[in-house]
Amino acid sequence: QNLYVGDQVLRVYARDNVQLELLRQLVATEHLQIDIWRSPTKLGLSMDVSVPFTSLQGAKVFLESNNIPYSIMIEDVQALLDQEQQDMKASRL
Amino acid sequence: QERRTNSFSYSTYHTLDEIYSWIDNLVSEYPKLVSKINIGHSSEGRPLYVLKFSTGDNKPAIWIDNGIHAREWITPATGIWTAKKIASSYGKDSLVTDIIEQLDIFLLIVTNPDGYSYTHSTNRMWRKTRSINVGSQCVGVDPNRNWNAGFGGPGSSSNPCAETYHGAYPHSEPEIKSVADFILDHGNVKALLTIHSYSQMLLFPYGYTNSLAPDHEELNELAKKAATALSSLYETRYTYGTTIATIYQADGTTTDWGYDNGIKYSYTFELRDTGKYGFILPASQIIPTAEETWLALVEIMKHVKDHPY
Repeated sequence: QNLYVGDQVLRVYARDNVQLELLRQLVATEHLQIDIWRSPTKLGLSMDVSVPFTSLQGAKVFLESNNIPYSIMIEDVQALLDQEQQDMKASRL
Repeated sequence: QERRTNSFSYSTYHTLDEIYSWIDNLVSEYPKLVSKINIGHSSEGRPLYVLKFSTGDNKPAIWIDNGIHAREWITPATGIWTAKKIASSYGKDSLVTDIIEQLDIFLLIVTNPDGYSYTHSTNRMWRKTRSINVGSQCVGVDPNRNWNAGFGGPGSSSNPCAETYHGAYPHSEPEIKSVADFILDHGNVKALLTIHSYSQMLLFPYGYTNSLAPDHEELNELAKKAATALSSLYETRYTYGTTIATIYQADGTTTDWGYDNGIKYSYTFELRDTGKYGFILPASQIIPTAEETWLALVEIMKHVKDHPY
């Protein structure tokens, strides 16, 4: 089983084409292993990216240093997955 | 084991085995209307089952598929609810009855069974198929970049490790080839609706080019009507438009392939987004999502019925 302990999903907003290009660079950085959950490349729409715990600091520093606004959509992906598993078990019972 | 579709829990997520067992139950409960067709196998050998809703005579058809991206669990869940709704409405709801008497409906609940199974056993966030890529350690192809429509363009990736990897060649994925062959062999599919999540959008061709489709105005008007109908239930806001103008360039997609192969009413649904959970949409939202999506589906199906071509 893959574990996602501490991984977060960030909702990122690009304000202009420069920020959009920076975002593309961020997600293309392979060692960060960012998984795009939703990837509109159009201005005004948000982008959701799942970021492994080990890449969180790097990703957030990148966003903040480039003044790209973001919010934390999911605090801990694993906690949510555990909850989902529990809900499914309860439903079966 | 849930042996009757009435006692099945529509408000929870189910494994592939449970869904396939439910399909058999639905067929046995509505034998005069619903049948199961095996249209092929996935790369790991799992069957691809299509539900056919028909009163006979091989009529023009509407195709609906769910679950092409494995982690979008809300889409098979919505497909199950939709199948039950169609079956139980026939003979009771005059509009649904009219639609089914003029059109057959084909519903594929799990388009990517290998991926779906993998999300239940190993990696909840898996998106692609589970096919082996020769020369790469990375597994799987994005089945919504594998269609023969603008295949391999910049709105897809040539890297087998990427989530939008287009595959070695068009229809390299048996899941896609099975669907494409089935639709082409049928020869009379008039609408192709492919269900994704979670951007709250209704998209239509094109994704691989900025050119407008010859039927752009009609597609846009119908999308507006469908999105309005959907919003009327829970005020879920949908945007609509061409794929390339509304979200991004995407090459090798289902709807573009459908349109390029003569299926005028080709749409992609992006089901609801609570803004909080992404793919892990709480099970409590399954039925509301399915209910609102149904209103849009009916609007499109009615239009297809009233505008034969």
